Amino acid sequence: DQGNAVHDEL
Amino acid sequence: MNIFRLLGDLAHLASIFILVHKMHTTRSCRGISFKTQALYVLVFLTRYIDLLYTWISLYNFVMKVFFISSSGYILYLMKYRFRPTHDPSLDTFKVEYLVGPCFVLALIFNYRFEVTEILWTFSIYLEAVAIFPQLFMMQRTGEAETITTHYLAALGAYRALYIPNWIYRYFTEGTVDPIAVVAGIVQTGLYLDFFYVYVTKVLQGQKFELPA
Repeated sequence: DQGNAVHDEL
Repeated sequence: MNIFRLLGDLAHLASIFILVHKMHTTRSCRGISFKTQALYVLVFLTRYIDLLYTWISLYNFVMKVFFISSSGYILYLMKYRFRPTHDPSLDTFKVEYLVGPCFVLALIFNYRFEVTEILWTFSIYLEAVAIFPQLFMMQRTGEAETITTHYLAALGAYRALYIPNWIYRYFTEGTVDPIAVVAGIVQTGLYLDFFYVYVTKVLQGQKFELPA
């Protein structure tokens, strides 16, 4: 589930 | 954080230092596309808007602030300090052709239909193609200064190194970010031609020249 995606990459 | 991602980020940092170093030592921004650099500012501003409401890590925070500020600084150098050395007649790629479609794609293919999420997606798509004005400019002049090719090689290596990072993360964490992966593969693919000439010519001590 990509639901509330946290983008931890730059 | 794994070694591929760390090396990728370091390559990204290196590319920026190489570019700023080139401009300062030659007191010129000749051969550098202002449009590509302006697109990177847009990429960083739209992607790192989460600085305002998300904390991931000190590393993440420092890098984001650095990328935003250094890209702004590069625009300042090109627009003011070394303005006379920039030739807009060579920098003619139409950025509308990149920004428009990327925005439309971000509206269609995203993880969530929310403002910040669409901006993040837009930044991923735009980053993938932001190098076009720069490559187009080199295609027109048929050559590039060696230092400029080092900048491009480091910049290309950054996204290329993210690919093994994603493979590693898939096996260790089971995570896949299809938007980033597809765009990242496209982005890296755009450099293949350049990498070929870089490895076969520049690294052998020859000048970067495209066949006529």
